[in-house]
Amino acid sequence: FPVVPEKKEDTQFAKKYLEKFYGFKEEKNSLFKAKNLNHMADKIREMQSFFGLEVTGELNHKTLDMMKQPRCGIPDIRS
Amino acid sequence: YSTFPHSPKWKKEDVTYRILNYTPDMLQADVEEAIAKAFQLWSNVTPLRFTRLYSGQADIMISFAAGFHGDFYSFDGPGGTLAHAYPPGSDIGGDAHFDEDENWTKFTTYSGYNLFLVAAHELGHSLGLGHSNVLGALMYPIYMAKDTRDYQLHPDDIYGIQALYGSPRESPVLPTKAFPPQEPTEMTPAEVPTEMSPRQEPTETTPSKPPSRPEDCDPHLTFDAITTLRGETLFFKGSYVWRKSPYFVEIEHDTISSFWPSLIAGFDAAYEVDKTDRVLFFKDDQYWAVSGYSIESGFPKPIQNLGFPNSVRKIDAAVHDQNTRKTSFFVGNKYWSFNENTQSMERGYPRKIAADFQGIGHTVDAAFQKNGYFYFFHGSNQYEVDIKKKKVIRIMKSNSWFDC
Repeated sequence: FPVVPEKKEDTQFAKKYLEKFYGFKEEKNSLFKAKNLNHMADKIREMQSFFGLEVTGELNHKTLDMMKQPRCGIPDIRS
Repeated sequence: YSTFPHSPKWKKEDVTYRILNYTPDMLQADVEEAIAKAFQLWSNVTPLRFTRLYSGQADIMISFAAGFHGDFYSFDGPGGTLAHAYPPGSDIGGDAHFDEDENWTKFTTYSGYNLFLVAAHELGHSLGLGHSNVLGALMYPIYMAKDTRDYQLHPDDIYGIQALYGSPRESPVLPTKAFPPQEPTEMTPAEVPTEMSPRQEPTETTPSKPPSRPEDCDPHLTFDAITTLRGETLFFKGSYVWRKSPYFVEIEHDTISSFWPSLIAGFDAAYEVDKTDRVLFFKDDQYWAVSGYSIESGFPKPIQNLGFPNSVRKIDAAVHDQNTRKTSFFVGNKYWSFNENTQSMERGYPRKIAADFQGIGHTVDAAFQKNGYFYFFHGSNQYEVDIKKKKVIRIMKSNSWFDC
């Protein structure tokens, strides 16, 4: 369904979700900001592909909604 | 399906488990029954046998805990992560932990999480299965409330666990056909949401297929219900959804379960209250409310909650007028008007449809509001209605929105 404007806390929530279930690791050094964004977009694509969502790499409403569903705590990728 | 790296599994067929503590949300006997039933799901399709221990170290130790509970994966309070479990191995290997901050229940209502369903999933991990991306599989990572009476494992779950342990020794509890891992074959789109291609049961045993989706431009196409949703329009028929959006050109073909996995197919009516970002679905004498993909808790509710007499057992169609904040409900040759502000039926209803809507001399199958007009559907025809004059101004085919 249509996208609602992305909120900062949504990005934080998504980062934690991707760390927990898709092995996302954020470079702490801010020099790698662009690299982080690409890496995060890759992980979003991986999660969208797993759940059969449209693979956009963007944190859209459908993707956020799926992240907020109650679920099992085990990662979705083999790690 | 998937397994953990290096596919760890129990190197024996007799596996033990122990329930270390209980959730205060349920009777102890109900907890024990839920867990025993969950183990039985897996023993039914493998040579594994599960024995409960009451003391000492068991292979699979089951416990309830909240927040930090001694491993590296603290729980996160209500919602979010419900539970987790470890792959087969020594010590913590095989153990299953359930988040005590959740509300555990033996029912499948919306007010809590069904312990049997979650335990069956977690024990799949305790036996060596990872997550599945097949919607409807038990090992799918997201919780879905389902009827647990006579619950059956999805073929994908069975493929996975039998890849690790093989099938049962004694005469298979299952139908005699084997489950040879088959190359995923194309399933008709109606059976799976797009972009997934799960394995399919061997064709000779595929259950009778649901009727396939009618063509968009079938001149005899009719609909069960239609509603707007955040600027888009959703057309429902059986388990199918046609989605028309201003944000993309073509009509998207979905299934109800791809948006709301726990809702039943075959809606009678649907309407959106845009101001509250809510869509209500009606089936027989019940209704549900959703916001986007989320089903509001406490549903389904009886339609009598809206003010219908007990004699009304189902609704044909519903449409909300965003300007007047009134919703019209169509039942047979009559209609009611519901005031969304006061949440009550208006006086003087029901009234005859034909008396108020000039040109509508029959029942209404579906209805929605768009561009300041009402659109009523009857069979394969659609009537554009001037809302103020309550008068039909145009008649089209029901699927005229699909650019046929």
